[in-house]
Amino acid sequence: RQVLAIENEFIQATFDPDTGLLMGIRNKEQNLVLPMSQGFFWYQASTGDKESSQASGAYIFRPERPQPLPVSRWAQVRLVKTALVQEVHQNFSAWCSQVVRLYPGQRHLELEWTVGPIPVQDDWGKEVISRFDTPLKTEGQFFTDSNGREVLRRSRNYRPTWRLNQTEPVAGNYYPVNTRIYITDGDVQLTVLTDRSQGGSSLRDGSLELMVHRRLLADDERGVGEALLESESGQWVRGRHLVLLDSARNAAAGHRLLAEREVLAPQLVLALGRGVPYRPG
Amino acid sequence: SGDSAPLNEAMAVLQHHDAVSGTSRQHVANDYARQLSAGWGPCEVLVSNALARLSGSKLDFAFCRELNVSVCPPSRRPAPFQVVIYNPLGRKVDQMVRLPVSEGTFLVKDPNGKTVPSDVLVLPSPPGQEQTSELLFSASAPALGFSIYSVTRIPSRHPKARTQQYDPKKSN
Repeated sequence: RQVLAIENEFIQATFDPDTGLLMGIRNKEQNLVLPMSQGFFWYQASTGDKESSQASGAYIFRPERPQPLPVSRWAQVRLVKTALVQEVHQNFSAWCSQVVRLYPGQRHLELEWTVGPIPVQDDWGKEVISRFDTPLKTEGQFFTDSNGREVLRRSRNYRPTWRLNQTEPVAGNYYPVNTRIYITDGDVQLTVLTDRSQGGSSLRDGSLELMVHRRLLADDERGVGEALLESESGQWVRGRHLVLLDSARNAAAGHRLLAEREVLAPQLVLALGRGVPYRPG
Repeated sequence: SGDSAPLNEAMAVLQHHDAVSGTSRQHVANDYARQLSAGWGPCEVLVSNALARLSGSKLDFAFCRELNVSVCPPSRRPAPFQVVIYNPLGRKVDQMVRLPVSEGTFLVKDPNGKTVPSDVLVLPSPPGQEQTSELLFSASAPALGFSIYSVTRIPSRHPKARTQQYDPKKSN
């Protein structure tokens, strides 16, 4: 029942001994501590209701109800610690797992998630999210780098250029995330970098979520003419979220450099044999 | 000869909103994937030619397209192999390299022939499935350039070989 922890010289991540879920991050350099809970949830996809016949589909995200269901309230965990890496392997269900990873010298926490094939035998389309819940007082605001341009401030249930009549409390607050999403209370900033474009939001103060996978049973009647439902067992997706905890003042320097490294990541090529020694000179 | 034009063309086709947003029909999505895969093949040749020319040695380079799911047949063979790390950024980067390997102990050397600390992790696998091991070592690559690391499997009866210090006089 000891608290599990992985740490290097810059970051410490702790895990709840009862649930196996991530429960806090500490930035050791700046002595910042952020309690949090991170887990996977799924929205039940709408197939239409009395308000509207619009179903969730390839073009449209429309959950049946605003509260997502947890994939699991706890995770089976396995801790790996060596000199070169520290990892917590979390198994949430037969179709959802994650490795939380820390390398020496790294200023961010790496979450490598694996989701799928999403089961749909219960006849419910599912839209799976990874959600971070923190006590940060974010006053309805979050930030995304929509469309690969500058990071934009997003306010819940608000549009800067017209009076919004919000009819979709979840989907109406979702925005494209190309490389990063963050929340801040003005002092502390939690930033999550993605390895691909995803949808993301902050539906409650201190909360941040990213959609990682979806599998749907109904067509949204927007032209594609078929449900977002891969044949046979469905797709199995693996991706990474890079998490940075920083002071709001210093955060930009951290996430800009890290995003560059993620987008222009080193490429690996192998060659058999011992080869001829090569020196950059 | 290598050619980047097929990948250019595939990428141009994939500018269509159906491919960007995933709103295509399944058979169209399959075709997008086919075009990308076919486009990448001649690019591998192009990259191989460039690396061979820059490093001054002609090697049969191998690309591991499924490294993210720990699939890379060349690194699982018992024979020694080399790892080329190309850095497209304008500044030096340090990167932890992870490669699936068959069980054993490994000696990793950097471009100057110095031994680099390495670890082999055994990954959890479902019951009845073969265990996967991954070799880890920290690699460094210069700005807009590349480094070549060599990996040799060592018989496990000499486990201390992993931490042996490199002696330049005995090296080739």
